[in-house]
Amino acid sequence: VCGDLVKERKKCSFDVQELVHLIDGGERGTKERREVENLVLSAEGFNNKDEVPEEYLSHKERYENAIRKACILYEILKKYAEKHDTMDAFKPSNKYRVTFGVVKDISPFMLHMGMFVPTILNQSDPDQMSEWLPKAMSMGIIGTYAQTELGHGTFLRGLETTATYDPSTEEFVIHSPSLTAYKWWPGGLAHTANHCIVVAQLYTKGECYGVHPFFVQIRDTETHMPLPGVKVGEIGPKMGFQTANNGFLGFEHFRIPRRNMLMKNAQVLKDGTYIKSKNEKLTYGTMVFVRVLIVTDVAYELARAGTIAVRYSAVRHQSQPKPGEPEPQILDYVTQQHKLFIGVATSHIFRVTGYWLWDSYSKVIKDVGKGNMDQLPELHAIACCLKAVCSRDAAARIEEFRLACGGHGYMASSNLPIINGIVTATITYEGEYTVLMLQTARFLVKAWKQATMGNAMTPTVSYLVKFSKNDR
Amino acid sequence: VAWENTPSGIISGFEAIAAGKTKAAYESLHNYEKTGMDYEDAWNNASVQLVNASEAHCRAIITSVSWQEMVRHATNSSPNLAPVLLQMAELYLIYWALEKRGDLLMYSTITREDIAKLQVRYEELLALLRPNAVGIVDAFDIRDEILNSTLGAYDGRVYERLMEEALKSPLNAEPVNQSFHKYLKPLMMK
Repeated sequence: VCGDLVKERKKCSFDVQELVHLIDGGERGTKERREVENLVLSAEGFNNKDEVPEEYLSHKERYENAIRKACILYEILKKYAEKHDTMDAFKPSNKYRVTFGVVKDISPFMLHMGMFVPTILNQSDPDQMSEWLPKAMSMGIIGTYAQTELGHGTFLRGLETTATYDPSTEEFVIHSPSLTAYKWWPGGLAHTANHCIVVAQLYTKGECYGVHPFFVQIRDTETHMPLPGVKVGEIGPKMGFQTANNGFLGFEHFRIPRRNMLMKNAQVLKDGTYIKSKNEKLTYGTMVFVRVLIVTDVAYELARAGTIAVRYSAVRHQSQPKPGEPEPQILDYVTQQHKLFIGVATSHIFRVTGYWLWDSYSKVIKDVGKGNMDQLPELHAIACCLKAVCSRDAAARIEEFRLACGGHGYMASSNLPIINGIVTATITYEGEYTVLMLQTARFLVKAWKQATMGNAMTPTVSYLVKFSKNDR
Repeated sequence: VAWENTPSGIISGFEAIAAGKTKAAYESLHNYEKTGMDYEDAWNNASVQLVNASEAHCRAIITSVSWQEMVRHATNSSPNLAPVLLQMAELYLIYWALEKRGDLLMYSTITREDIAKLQVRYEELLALLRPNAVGIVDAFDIRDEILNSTLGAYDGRVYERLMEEALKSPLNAEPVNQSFHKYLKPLMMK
């Protein structure tokens, strides 16, 4: 070990293991995480030292390598998860970050566990769940979530894909009426998934009832060929996320059974009668869930980038501010500390805030299950702005970490460019920054009005009351 | 409200900014409406202020929740670790107070002297955190395979790793690339 780091570690005034356990949510958390890491990273097929680094592979080879590794990883994690509660895997503290030790960039299965499975959990009725969930959890089917289209993303009501109910055959006809109606972006859609949740405008009895989710098989499970009436492919290279296998998808009057509409909330009966959801906001559950997790995801990326930049800054020596003295470690420059320590602190701040948000989410979802929707608007508002601000701040901090490493931070082998690409993407996906901020603003405007009227406020906006006295 | 140069004072300051910006955006929205605009156009015209209000609200939530959580963790930690957790939490608060000093001057009772004191405290915190910097990132406990970095590995063999990785470039597999004979040499011979 480099002498500078040995000295630095001797200087540390606290027990590092105590902080490790705190970050892992307890000693047990650390033990489990390390168990998974040992299991995965010692497995055959990964981290072969003679392997060509991913950066030198072609686009196609890189995808194939990512799939190969993701499959081995899944097998290992599946065996491990069999001993644990399935839902535990979704808790932010238990998310197995070890994936990064296997695939440098993003796993093509990211959307399978990140969106496909949670949507089935949140939006299918009990019969649908018992049919689809076991297959999805065992990778008997591989899925993704196809919402965004070439022509519309944020504006859900503008989506063009249609699902028209045909009572004579009890089927929905899924159709992309134009080029801009093609689904565009879903991870894993291009060549990985054989099923997906398609969000489409529901038409029945000549009426449009807005966007609803449908469970759609797009490829043959034996041959993996696209089914007739399905046009699917890859969208090409991006700023980052090269192995995410983002795809496009179009339909030509493609038929699916009536029961493939996810029916936990709204339903279409055999005769085509539409039964409205008790609360339309329930359908946003998956989006809120993913936004909640993004806060802890970016906290983790800050930890990775912070570790790289701080250790490098302890090893790197530069300049000679005092003649005759050795070059100091760059970590001793206050401008360097200013660049680094706020990023490291931000990782801790976002982690604890993310866990608080997860707890709030779990509580609200439990209440929603009992029919109490009162806290849903507040949760939606806070999840929107936290996802937006944390992702944008994290990207700025990671860029600062990269700058703190000078020219070497620009090297792909520093991994800072890849981390930068991953975090920059979070500003846009699952709700673009400005759009999410405006969603929160709608809640704030209503809250301010309530505050000026002296009404009781929900916890996160209760502070407005004391500042609205003069307006009352 | 009298300004306090303390973590809870800063959190109140962020709440004051959020309330002030929300009020300004709300009033702007209604002023546009009063000119005869419909709500959607008024919303569009006020949207820059509305986004600013949301950001301020979010910072008020992050500062208040994270301070509360970090204090809770510090309370349950050893006497050696507790101050480090509080130093990081305070650094975060002061960093953002200094970043948003203009807003604080507009919406709270902070003074230039208070800001100067915050700057001094910020520099003190950097110095306090300095000896523990490597220990703090070691505690993220991220294995080298997951860091995937020539610069950040636990052993600090930065320069050796940079060279090892450079040598993996396929261009280094042969001393002369075929492009020399195909393109460079003919160009040089012209």
